[in-house]
Amino acid sequence: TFPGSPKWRKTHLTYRVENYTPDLPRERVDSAIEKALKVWEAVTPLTFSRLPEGEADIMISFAAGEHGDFYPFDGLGQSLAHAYPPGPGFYGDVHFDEDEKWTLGSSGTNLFLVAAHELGHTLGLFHSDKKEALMYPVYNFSRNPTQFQLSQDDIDGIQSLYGPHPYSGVSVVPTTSVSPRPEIPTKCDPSLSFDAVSTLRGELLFFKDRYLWRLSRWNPEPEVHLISAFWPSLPSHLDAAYEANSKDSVFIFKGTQFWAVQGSEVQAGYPKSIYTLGFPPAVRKIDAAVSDKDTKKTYFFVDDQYWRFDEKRWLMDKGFPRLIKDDFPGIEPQVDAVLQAFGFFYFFHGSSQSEFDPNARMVTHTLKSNSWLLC
Amino acid sequence: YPLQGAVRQDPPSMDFAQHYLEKYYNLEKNEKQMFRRKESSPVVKKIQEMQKFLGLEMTGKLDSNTMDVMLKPRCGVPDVGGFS
Repeated sequence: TFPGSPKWRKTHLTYRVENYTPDLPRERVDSAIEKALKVWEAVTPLTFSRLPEGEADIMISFAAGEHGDFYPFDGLGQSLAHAYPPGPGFYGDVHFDEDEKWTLGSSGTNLFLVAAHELGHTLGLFHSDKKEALMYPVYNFSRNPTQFQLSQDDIDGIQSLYGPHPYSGVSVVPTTSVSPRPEIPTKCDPSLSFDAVSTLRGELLFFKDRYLWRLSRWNPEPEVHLISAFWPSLPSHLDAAYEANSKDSVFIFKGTQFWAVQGSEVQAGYPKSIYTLGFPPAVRKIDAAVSDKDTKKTYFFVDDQYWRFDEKRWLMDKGFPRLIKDDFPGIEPQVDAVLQAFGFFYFFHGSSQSEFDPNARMVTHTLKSNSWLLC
Repeated sequence: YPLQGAVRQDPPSMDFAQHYLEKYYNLEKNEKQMFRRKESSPVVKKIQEMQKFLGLEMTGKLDSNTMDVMLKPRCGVPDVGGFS
């Protein structure tokens, strides 16, 4: 923290984007700032709301060279941005160097990464000497947004000021602890079940509570991440998820809402209501979803029934719902998650998993749900 | 990293390093001992302080590893002290 550990004395803070860089569309700037705020919101009791005008706690601006605070920017490169610790007036404000080339990717300077770092300052964090920390002073795109995760050093720092998120298990770690996140589900727990499972650009994602396991062909060991590390605006404890390859999107469901994500970006206009997909009002949540890559048909499982959705026409097929047991013999109702792989459908139910051959229309194997996690 | 590209063609001057230490590590602006090799030199100590903070080997010299890190884009908030 800064000397004297300045912090906000309230948990709801306002922010305003005073002006915009011409490097990016305004909505992308807004989205990057919002995503950066959610990084901190996810691990503290802090909440943020945007003011369209007037004086906000956190005033955000882009400026080049001398810009009125006696800390002039220095053109392209070197100093990218600076921010002030919590307090009134210019304190808590964030200034981005307009001479940088602001982007949302790996070229130029990634606005989300820099914003998340600078907002750490506005909340009271000083620089960290831990290279893996977001608050390390040197820009490093290896912390790229698709792999973004607060380090434990960042979490310890911010929680030393504000405490943990009221609904999260991520808390201040005792100094002697070697296990920073004891609430992470144990991947080889024989009773482990999943909330949802999906593919994503050739990888497999297994969702559980606030976490996901990521299994890629490049890393034989499953990686565990906070869902919020990839998509800060998504809820935890998801109901269902599936990838629509033709749209390069993963659709994620919780309750009567669903979100579309492309890579690390939650698409604008979401969440949407599941009723826009054609579900009747009696459906209050989706148990599981899977999209057949070949037919472009998506199957939604709800209790003992399933619906079939046409991704090309973006319409529910007629003649549904049907009973799961009629078309997927051997599969029990109340499916947790479904995955398509190697020509089979894998139905997850509690700690068990049924491998279903759609051609033979029969269950060919029964496995533990966590068999995918090398257990 | 265009700045790194520039390094190979035109090594940065010691003025750059001095400016960096002044800006981010609170080096006194009137310090004139930049090239003094004594380990007790305030500048050498400042370089070591910077190297320690940035996770570099504490040589007290502006070696290539140190310069590489110094030339990378970074946050404008000082690592030592603060805005005054």
